[in-house]
Amino acid sequence: MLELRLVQGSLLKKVLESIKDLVNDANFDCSSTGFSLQAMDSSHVALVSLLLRSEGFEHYRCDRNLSMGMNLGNMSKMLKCAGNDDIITIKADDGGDTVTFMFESPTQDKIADFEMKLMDIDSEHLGIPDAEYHSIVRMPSSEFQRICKDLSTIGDTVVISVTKEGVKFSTAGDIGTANIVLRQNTTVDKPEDAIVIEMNEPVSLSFALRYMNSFTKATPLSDTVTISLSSELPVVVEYKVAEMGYIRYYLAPKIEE
Amino acid sequence: PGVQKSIKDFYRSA
Repeated sequence: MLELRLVQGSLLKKVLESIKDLVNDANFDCSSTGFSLQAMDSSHVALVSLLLRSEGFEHYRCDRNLSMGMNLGNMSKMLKCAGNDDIITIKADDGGDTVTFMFESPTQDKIADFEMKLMDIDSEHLGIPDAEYHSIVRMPSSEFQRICKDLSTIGDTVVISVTKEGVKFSTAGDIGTANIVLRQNTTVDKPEDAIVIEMNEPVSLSFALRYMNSFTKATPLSDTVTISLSSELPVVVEYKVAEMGYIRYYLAPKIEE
Repeated sequence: PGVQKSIKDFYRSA
């Protein structure tokens, strides 16, 4: 038996919007730790890792570890039927082939049940060891979204370089080139507006902008985004989900042969 | 520019 009650239901709506274009079908795993998902995109270039910790739910009952295969497009359709202020409860029986999403309006005058069919998904789980990153950049998520959108009108690959000068986003295409440099700026009124660049070693890596743009669908979840770079590893683009967890996107670099 | 690597070039099946 599984029953997860999330008072801030809009978080789950935003989470789905953040991953449904990247991944079609995925297994949601439920354990005493929380509600989680790890999935690769169909071309195995990017990976998304979601964790919503159990403490973040008002009520969290998960009698045994459960993996529920869902079509994210269909799940998104159902969650779009929940109001932004609604409380969302996810319910499932052990061994059942459906999941139920219950939406309660804040005044309790409207209660809706949506039952969705589960599916068997043969998904591969990758082990992602903790790593020391050469450089970590924290910036406003809206700024990162703007940069990815702007650069993708010029080229299809972004080179992200971190030096002691700052972080540079560059692209090149048929019509020309673009470079955007951000310098560390912590003298801001609101901490979420800061640009913080933690450089242990300079790093420069190339990534497909198509995926970066897809990751920025998570912008409504968090005011800030953290970009972790190491020359030997995929970039990690992380958005916090309120106080309860995160969405991390991993993207394999493009490498000169 | 560059060859797109796979995420599986970096992480192994758990």
